[in-house]
Amino acid sequence: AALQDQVTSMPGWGPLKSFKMFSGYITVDAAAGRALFYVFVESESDPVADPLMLWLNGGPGCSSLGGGFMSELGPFLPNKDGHTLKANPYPWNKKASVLFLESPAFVGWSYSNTSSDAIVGDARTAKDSRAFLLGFMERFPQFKSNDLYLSGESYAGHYVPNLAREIVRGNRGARSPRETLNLKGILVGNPLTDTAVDNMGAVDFWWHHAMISDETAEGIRSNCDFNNIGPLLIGEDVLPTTADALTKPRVIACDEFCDRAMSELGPINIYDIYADVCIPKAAQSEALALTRALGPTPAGLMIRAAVQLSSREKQESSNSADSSS
Amino acid sequence: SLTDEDPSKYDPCVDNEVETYMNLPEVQKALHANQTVILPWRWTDCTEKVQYSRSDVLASMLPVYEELLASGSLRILVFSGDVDGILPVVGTRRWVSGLGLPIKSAWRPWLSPTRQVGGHVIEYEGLIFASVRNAGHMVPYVQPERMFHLLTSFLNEES
Repeated sequence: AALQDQVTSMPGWGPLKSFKMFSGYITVDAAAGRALFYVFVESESDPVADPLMLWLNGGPGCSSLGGGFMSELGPFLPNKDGHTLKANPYPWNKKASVLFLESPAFVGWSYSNTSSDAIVGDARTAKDSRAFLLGFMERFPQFKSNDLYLSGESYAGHYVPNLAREIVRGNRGARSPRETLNLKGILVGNPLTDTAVDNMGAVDFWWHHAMISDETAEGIRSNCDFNNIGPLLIGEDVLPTTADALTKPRVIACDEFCDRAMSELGPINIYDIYADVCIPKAAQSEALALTRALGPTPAGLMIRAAVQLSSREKQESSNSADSSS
Repeated sequence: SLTDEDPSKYDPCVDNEVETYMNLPEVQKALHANQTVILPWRWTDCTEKVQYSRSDVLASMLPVYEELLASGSLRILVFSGDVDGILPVVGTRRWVSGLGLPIKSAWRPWLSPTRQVGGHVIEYEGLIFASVRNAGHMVPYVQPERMFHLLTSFLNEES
């Protein structure tokens, strides 16, 4: 079964010579017809002894192929033509066999024959990911005893620890060795972990980096309720129908200060504040997906403002060009 | 100054290039994917099809970490690119510190193979936190050498 998944050549690259690569589907729920898509790149050093590492990008709703495999830590990076590949000088499969998973179903090429499966949360995502790993070990039993690490970034700050807990609990309740996984550790980068702490961190970071004014920073800190409304849920739609007189003015003030923060920040690359934005497409899809999931947080609103500004600039540039011509 | 010959340079438009590549029929065939030329949708890096539980997005993961740490069986590395503006290093330091774990090795700089400061690190019982200097949200992409060094050190169980 594994050999059917082997990839011997990559378009725009050629034959794969220094490591083995596999990709395909593993069913995680046969009744629902739910299957997750993976790409697996064996270690080019010592696949027998090196650890096995699962990598998950976030969103929620983003592909680990687009981020992890093709942009960050896989063996290839795309050239600007979008048709050919170049070598990544620091691929993680120099040190580990790396498994990139599109999760949950409906991300990338992962699918379900049950349309309601599109409604999903952390519990089923973790359960499906564990089912995927158990299925993977059946297809690649030679990796069953390798140390297993779970890794990822952004919303994988939820995926990874939840999956780790699912595996730890699963190992405890396993009825046979087939139901166990040799989990050794986890790695998470810039993880969404606790919305109240993470959002306060974002506001402080913007102020510390001289990107927003003292008044705006203090206005957000004073008016936005980080503890009770999570990632700064702001705006009329989150007010209870009988909004009390004490809450509503603060929510409105919070909203106003967040708008001011967006204006002060400008169309910045929220992923990397000192890097350029992609013009004209300033939107980084992973951040946008997180924004959709989080709602109108200061960070989320800022990204949207960046996109809107970028679009406006593009339009103005286009209008200007039209006038000139 | 971005050139194809220098893959370490940050390309803010990489998502567009990846999306072009992943939608090539020959790529989908090579990867054994259900081909989107047959199915009525394009491969996209992030999808709006998934309707993720908002309450789960808002839920804190700190109780999960507490359970994992109590199991005593896992090695944990939390890393953070220090110029990410959406999930910045400031908040991550706070929640890591808030776990209240005993400190094994105090805050200090760590050096990359080129002897530059790659970031800073603090080691707790059961968890290591490391910043990666001048890395954004996608640390392995923006600072590949530093991240690879961090990865290697962690997997080798080196300090």
